[in-house]
Amino acid sequence: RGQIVVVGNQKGGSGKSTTTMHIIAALLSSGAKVASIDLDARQGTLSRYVENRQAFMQRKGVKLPMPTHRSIEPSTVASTDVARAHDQHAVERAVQDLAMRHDYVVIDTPGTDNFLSRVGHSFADTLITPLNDSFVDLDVLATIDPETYAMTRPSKYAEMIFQVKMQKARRDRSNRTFEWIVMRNRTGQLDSRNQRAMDEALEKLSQRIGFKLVPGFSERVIFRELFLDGLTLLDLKTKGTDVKMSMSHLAARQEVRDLMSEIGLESAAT
Amino acid sequence: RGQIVVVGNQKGGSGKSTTTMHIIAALLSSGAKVASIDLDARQGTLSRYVENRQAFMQRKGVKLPMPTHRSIEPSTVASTDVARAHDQHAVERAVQDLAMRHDYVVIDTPGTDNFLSRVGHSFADTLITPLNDSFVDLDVLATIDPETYAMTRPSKYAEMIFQVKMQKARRDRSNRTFEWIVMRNRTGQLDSRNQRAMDEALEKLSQRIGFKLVPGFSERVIFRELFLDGLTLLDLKTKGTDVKMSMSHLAARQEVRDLMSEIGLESAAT
Ligand SMILES: Nc1ncnc2c1ncn2[C@@H]1O[C@H](COP(=O)(O)OP(=O)(O)OP(=O)(O)O)[C@@H](O)[C@H]1O
Ligand SMILES: Nc1ncnc2c1ncn2[C@@H]1O[C@H](COP(=O)(O)OP(=O)(O)OP(=O)(O)O)[C@@H](O)[C@H]1O
Ligand SMILES: [Mg+2]
Ligand SMILES: [Mg+2]
Repeated sequence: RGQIVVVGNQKGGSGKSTTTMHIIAALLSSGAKVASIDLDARQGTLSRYVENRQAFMQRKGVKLPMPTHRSIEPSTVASTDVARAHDQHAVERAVQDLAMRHDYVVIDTPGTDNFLSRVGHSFADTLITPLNDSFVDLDVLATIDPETYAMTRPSKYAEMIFQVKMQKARRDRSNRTFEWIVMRNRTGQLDSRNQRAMDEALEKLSQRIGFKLVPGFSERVIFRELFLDGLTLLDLKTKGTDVKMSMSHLAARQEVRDLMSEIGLESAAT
Repeated sequence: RGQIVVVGNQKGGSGKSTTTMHIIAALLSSGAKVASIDLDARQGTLSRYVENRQAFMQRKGVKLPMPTHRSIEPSTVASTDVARAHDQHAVERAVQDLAMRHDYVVIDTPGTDNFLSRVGHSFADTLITPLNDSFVDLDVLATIDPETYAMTRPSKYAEMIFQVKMQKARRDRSNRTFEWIVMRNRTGQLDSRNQRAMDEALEKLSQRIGFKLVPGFSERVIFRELFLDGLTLLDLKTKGTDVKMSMSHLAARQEVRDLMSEIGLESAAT
């Protein structure tokens, strides 16, 4: 059965889709069989990325490894109970079907709280939460004391994770839960007072609410520059995708490789 | 009647709440009477900012100008028609009531498409759409040709704006619509191929779908560093809020001042 990786955060724009694309590309470039599910079908950034990748291959006549992609919309049935049953069933069927035939299933979720996203989270073996290096993003995880940087109470997303873990334990009748990893994203190259304050707050928070903190990605144009072609920096070694590798590209590649080993997705991402 | 400024973009994390906070602070520091409405009550970044500001004043014993703040949740009534009538009425009443007693009403909206947000957009005199300097963000506005950077079709948010403009014209029985301003946010300090490509795509797009493009804000830590205290760089001249003004602060202050004059909110933001 393939490993299920969910990328989630109720905070908008934290880097969920960007992280999902790079994990998929890194796994593909190591030769793994990968499936992807877009649970944010309304906005559909991940689905658009896969479409752009398909169009690039046709336009340039090159062959790139592709994920098996599915996009799931929330049910629009008027009755909430029936809609939820539809959502639960749609995700369950897709995950089980894809996990049987692939090494990894990577799931992108929306920047809001909805039932479909909660169902997706409940199937995670690994949950990855990207976070901008900002107390604005942190606020959706926990309310922080402005003087001590300690948590005063968990916020909406942390509450959701507690609830999803309990739901998963009940459904699977086991204590096996998922590993929760918080990765910093779009961190500045220069050290700042804000970055040190975030360091301190995140260290304290990871003890209190139980997640593993990893360095993640710096703010680098290469993480977003290739979206229109459906490429990531992991694809640049393929013939026909010629883009000159700069120092920043090499550093970005190292950050992706480090992320993959931190989350136990050993990949030969070269 | 006060001028109504709506900050909107269905793309998550584009900088809506950050922009809203800075517009409110700039208007307050010019002595204007300002009201604020949070239509993203579930995540509540703007409401948390106002709470943090209140707590800072109590903790430090300083007096800061404050907006009259309201937060409106979407109606949870099961029937969609009744819920929409509630949402319409709640926003209409709040806007009319606040606009009578204030010079400006500034409204923050969520990073998704929901009925409450559409109602908020329909009351705009000025709509401001912050956008990350990325084709990922641009994709929610329009699908762009990867070779020519021209629009191939409008996307979800542009479609929504067309619909809201029509709805507003019908409701107000007039052709008076709102000015739509797109501001670039978190732009890099270094010139890059990506930035030039975004320049070209945005220039073309502003002609095609009809918005005014303004430079907006660079990526600067000062735009997010003071969130826990509910402050912005506009507040730093007030006694008791001592933070040493750096070159970046002065440049950020200029960017806020430029934004205010681009959107016709002349303010004495000093
Ligand atoms: N490490 C990075 N370096 C540079 N830009 C980045 C990085 N990570 C994300 N971005 C950019 O930041 C913006 C937000 O990222 P993204 O869309 O992946 O976030 P998201 O959490 O999926 O957003 P949403 O909540 O809308 O689904 C995009 O414009 C993206 O290109
Ligand atoms: N100009 C800027 N410089 C530095 N950081 C910024 C800037 N603008 C926004 N940010 C940071 O980027 C992140 C996203 O900004 P913000 O939360 O204001 O966006 P939003 O559009 O309101 O998001 P949501 O869709 O979740 O409501 C936050 O962490 C914020 O602190
Ligand atoms: Mg996304
Ligand atoms: Mg916001």
